[in-house]
Amino acid sequence: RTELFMTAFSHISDRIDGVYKELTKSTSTVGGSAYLTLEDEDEPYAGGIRYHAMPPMKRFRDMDLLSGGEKTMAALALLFAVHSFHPSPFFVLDEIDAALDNSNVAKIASYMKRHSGVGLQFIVISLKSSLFENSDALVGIYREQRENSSKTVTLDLRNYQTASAEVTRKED
Amino acid sequence: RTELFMTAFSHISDRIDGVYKELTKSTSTVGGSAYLTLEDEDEPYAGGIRYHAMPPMKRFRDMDLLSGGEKTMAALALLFAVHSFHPSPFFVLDEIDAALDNSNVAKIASYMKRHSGVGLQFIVISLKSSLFENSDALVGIYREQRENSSKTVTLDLRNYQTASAEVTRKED
Amino acid sequence: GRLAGLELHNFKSYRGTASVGFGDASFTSIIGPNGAGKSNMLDAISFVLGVQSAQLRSHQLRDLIYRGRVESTENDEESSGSDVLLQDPTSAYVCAFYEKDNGELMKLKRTINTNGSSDYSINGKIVTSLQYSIALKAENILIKAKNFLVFQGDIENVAAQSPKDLARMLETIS
Amino acid sequence: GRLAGLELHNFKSYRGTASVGFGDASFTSIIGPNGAGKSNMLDAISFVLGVQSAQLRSHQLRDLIYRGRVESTENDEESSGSDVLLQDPTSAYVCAFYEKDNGELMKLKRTINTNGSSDYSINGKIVTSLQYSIALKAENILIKAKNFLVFQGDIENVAAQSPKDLARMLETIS
Ligand SMILES: Nc1ncnc2c1ncn2[C@@H]1O[C@H](COP(=O)(O)OP(=O)(O)OP(=O)(O)O)[C@@H](O)[C@H]1O
Ligand SMILES: Nc1ncnc2c1ncn2[C@@H]1O[C@H](COP(=O)(O)OP(=O)(O)OP(=O)(O)O)[C@@H](O)[C@H]1O
Ligand SMILES: [Mg+2]
Ligand SMILES: [Mg+2]
Repeated sequence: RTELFMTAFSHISDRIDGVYKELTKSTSTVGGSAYLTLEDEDEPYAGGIRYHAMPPMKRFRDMDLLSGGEKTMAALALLFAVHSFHPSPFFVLDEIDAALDNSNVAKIASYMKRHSGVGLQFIVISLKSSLFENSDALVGIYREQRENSSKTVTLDLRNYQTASAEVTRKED
Repeated sequence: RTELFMTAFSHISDRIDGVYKELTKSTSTVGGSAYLTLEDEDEPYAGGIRYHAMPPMKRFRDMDLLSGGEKTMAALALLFAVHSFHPSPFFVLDEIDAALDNSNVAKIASYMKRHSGVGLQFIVISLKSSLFENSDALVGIYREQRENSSKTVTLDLRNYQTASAEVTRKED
Repeated sequence: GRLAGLELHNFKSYRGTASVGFGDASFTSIIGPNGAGKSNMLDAISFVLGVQSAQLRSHQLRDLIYRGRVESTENDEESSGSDVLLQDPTSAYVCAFYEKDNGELMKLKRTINTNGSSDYSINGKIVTSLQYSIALKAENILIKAKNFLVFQGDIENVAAQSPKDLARMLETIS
Repeated sequence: GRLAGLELHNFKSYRGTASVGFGDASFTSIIGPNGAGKSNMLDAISFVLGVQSAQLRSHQLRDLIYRGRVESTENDEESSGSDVLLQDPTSAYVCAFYEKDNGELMKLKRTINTNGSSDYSINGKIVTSLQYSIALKAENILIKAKNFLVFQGDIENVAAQSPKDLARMLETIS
């Protein structure tokens, strides 16, 4: 039991910093740093696991002090690092970009674009065109008032270069 | 005590529907409807108060079933209706637009533009240009890396017609 | 593997049958106005994979069945004659079409029956919920850990969870 | 009345003195990237009005004082020589300039002292926290009800609160 736990822990703890750096880096700055620590070294699954993340160019390591957007980025890094242990074939993420500013939305979008492919499928619910215009395909959901029902329509973005401009205009 | 409570209750319950309608109406649809009910008619402050809101063109009255954005709109209506009882001179609202789509953001922005003035001041933290471009003035907060400190800068939008386009470009 | 498509039948705000194909896209976005039914689509995916209804913003399975009539205790003038004639459905189902790495297609289906119980089936054959979750586990879809589903508003809680919770999450996936 | 301006001194992420004027604008937006210090500005407004520190994302008043040095237990190579020389401040304050309907200006100030206690003053005169909240109440600023401050992420909770909570909120303002 301890062995299984430690295999999972060391796998994730080796990767968390790399994932966080990749998520938070930008053209002008290096990404932040993140690591996991065990509360009880001797009996790992008895104690808890502490997660520390330090955004780029910041100094605090205390998760409580992070801002809303900084917490979201740290949370996504943890999610992706944990995922790498027994990777499930797909993610479904519902408005994870709600607290993010434009530059962090762009970082998430490019991370997903880079990592989606055979073996990992991202299905993302979003209200921000700066996120969804980067996807391969869109599923548009609207309410058909006469039938009092939700309806769906699909659009493959890869066929259109200008699709994102169209969708945003319709939304407004 | 009961008297005071009932004065507050009936003041707010008379206004909630009007506020919710104004917040959720659009050029093509009438706003939704909202009302308050007392759990215990005989001893009002012993029981609770139930809040029911029905978005435009929907049929459910159960608050649990509302979507994230629908809940935010219902919450703002309640906040503004309660405020009208002993109006505090200002509101400070932190990213209340996080779950809202573009059309609901526009509705909130125009409600605030209409209701702000002498006697009511709105101070709103937002990441969405479709909200903050409607304000009279902006306080921009940035981090001065060399000094490891937050800094502020102010811009009065009323002096510029095109200011909103400028700010959005800088943010990107 | 990958999720190739979904079919919802009288599930939450989807009346009748609604089907969605994800094609060969590996990055798909679900968009639409507030209240359209986006999170209900995530609820459909969670439901068909075996997630319990408490997580799906409902108290019991019946709440997940499409309801069209005006929900009101008083005799509401809104529910005009034509409404009352249309009975609400009493059962619902969700199908997920999953494509394994070897190209084989697996049709996962979960129903809500008239009596409020729920059935699971794989490629048309009824199975127990245990057999169902074993078949999913073989594809690395661990419903207990749920570390691949993030519900609306939950993302910040992932980072702010207590050390104990984080350890427990790790224990489930190991 | 209206809030005419603020002055923060060594408060949270604001090092030294930062002042903001709201001019005669009645609709002001605070904007800036993630982590810049926007919510800290709301914390400053809440703090100066007398809201307790638990609501300000901190365990004790000391956490609200600006800290610049790298916070680390191990002897971190990051904290190069020049950092250690700069001592962190041991006190902080926030001033709010409030303009009454009759045009009279009221300077509200709350400090955090070196010993961790807090002082309140109105127009330069130290007052008790009770006198302070009475002066605010006269302007309809009811700190107990806090129905005019919405912290980040709290808006959905306003609609989803239980009937008991809603009744209690109403009781406070009546
Ligand atoms: N059993 C049901 N039958 C019919 N409609 C339902 C049922 N359950 C929920 N709904 C409706 O579904 C709507 C909510 O949908 P959902 O939460 O998916 O919206 P959303 O697209 O995620 O919106 P947002 O962008 O605001 O999060 C509500 O308006 C609710 O009335
Ligand atoms: N006492 C303190 N001294 C110095 N910095 C602090 C202190 N307390 C908090 N901070 C810093 O303030 C930052 C958070 O600021 P804040 O929450 O105001 O950001 P924000 O602008 O609201 O961002 P977001 O848009 O993500 O919500 C954190 O990065 C944290 O390190
Ligand atoms: Mg939703
Ligand atoms: Mg914030």
